[in-house]
Amino acid sequence: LSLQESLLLKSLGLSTKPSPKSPIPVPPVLWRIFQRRKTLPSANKALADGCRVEEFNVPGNIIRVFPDQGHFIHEGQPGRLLCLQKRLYFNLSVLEEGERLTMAQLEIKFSCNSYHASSQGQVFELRLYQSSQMSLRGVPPQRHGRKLLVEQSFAQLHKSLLFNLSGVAKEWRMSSRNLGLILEISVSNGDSDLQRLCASIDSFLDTSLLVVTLSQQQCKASRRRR
Amino acid sequence: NAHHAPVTPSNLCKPRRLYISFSDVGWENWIIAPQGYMANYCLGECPFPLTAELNSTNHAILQTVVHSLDPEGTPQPCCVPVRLSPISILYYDNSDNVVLRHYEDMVVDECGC
Repeated sequence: LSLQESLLLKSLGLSTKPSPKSPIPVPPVLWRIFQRRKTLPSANKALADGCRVEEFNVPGNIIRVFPDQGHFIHEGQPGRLLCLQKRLYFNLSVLEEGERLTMAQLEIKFSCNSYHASSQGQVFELRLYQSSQMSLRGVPPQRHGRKLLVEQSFAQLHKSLLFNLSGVAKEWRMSSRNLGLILEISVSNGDSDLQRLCASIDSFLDTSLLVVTLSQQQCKASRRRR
Repeated sequence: NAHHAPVTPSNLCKPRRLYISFSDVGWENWIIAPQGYMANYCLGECPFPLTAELNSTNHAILQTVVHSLDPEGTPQPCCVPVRLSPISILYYDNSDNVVLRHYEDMVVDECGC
């Protein structure tokens, strides 16, 4: 890098010049926020607090969306009517030391909405665990190696389900021990065949973690206006 | 892409157009948006007497008076940004995550002495 380029990157709070290998599509939530800010009238821009994310009402000047790098886990616990069991892992190691994490939101996406409860009336149950134990790929995590974070039931599938995981993400950062999450979706009842009961869960797409951080260097440093 | 237009008849201190193109600095493969933006810069004279639209500080007024009395010894006040606005940049980081980052003070809206 030329001296000018490295100084410019440094002024933008970047230690190196990024070189993406397989760029993913821009998450719609980031594109909407970017477009909204871009179209703000100039006078409003100068007044807006650049160190706060209005959309989530939290301090922050950096928003990242982390794709899930986990893997599916095969049914290893008979009798639990599991439709889906997946390990979720979000690599937060890219966050720089001077960044303070202020919010983390997990999004579970399905490819479609269902506008009416399924005819059989079965209800799904969703459980999210914080994993506190490494596990081999595909092998079910042991029950004692996890802490229940979320447990809720739902009858209708929505395109996306959102969960606030700020506490867990802050813990990952402080302890530098991020062993991911375990997502389970099961049917709560029903004695007919599991495959048919779980059909609508086949529309599961993926999960992602939106993280907001505040760069102490850049938010503290903005010069007092005249 | 600095616009090197000759100093206009009104060479008083004011913003000048400066468009920063990220592809000019070879950043187009990791910056998603914008592709560039109008950053501007300040250029121009701060002559005696300073008029109100030159956004001057009291000190600048004082300095122009001294400059008018002793041009060799005391320079004119500087023409600097006095109102700036931020921009947001969408980019890929080294782990292919999409990042939306907000940067303060990136666009010169107004200049002053």
